[in-house]
Amino acid sequence: MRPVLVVHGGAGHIPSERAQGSMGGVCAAVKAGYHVFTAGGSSVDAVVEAVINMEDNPHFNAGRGSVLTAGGQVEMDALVMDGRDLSSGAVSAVSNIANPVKLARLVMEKTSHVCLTAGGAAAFARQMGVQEVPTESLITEYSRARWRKNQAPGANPVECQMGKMG
Amino acid sequence: TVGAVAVDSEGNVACATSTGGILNKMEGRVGDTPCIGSGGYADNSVGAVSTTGHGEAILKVVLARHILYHMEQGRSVEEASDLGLSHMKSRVVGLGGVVTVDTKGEWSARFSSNQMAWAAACDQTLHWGLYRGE
Repeated sequence: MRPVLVVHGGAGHIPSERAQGSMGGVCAAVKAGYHVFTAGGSSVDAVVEAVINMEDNPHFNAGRGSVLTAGGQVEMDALVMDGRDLSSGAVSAVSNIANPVKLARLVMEKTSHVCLTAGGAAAFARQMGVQEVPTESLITEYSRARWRKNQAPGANPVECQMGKMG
Repeated sequence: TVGAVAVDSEGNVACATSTGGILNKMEGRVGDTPCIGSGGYADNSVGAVSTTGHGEAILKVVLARHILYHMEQGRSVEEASDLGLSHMKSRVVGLGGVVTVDTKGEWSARFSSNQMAWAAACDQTLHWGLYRGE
């Protein structure tokens, strides 16, 4: 059987002027991930490579280009799971990490836990030698403009979320 | 949110999902992505799923594992994905999208929202889409 890799870039609204960038991004990611297979990599290697590719692409809401919190910051989540033994790693509410999916894989491979969050995840990243990046490097003009536009003055951060897509 | 599912030539499956969450979210708000069974699931006895969409809705229906349950009952990747998405839509009024693969290399990219950017590589062929029907 030949390997198969399928990627998505999110199910939220994509403005027409960004559609081409999104399409180009998912095609580039699936090629990057599939190349891992031809180099003898595993399914975990392939999905992590494809997701890293999209985290680095500012067209997508992950890594660089993430949407901003009510306070104008970046808080990211990621998950990896290996079907062979159901091992899994996840991180949540991490801020100064360029590739959260890489840190999630380290949780899977270097700890007996499944998920590390916030400050604990940041401390683990430092232990693992994962370079911290300035939040500013993860924020794009587009994500900042959307944040400004979306923030109704005095809006309740929860209510204004209704109907939003992650 | 971005995600990927894969099956290698020996039938080993895996999934990965990553997100910045939702715009203007409360600090500390965590959605489906890092939660096993919701943001993604992978099991060599069935297949793998990666999800995106309304995080709280995906969490409530445990969407990724829900889809694999349908596949365990013999449904195709496409039927199982559509059943999971329609369950989420009817039960908790949530919209979203999923990419799904089984251990024999069958795959699908399905969504109940208006659009989802996706791409697939299999048999040296590239497939992609954004709008319904693509």
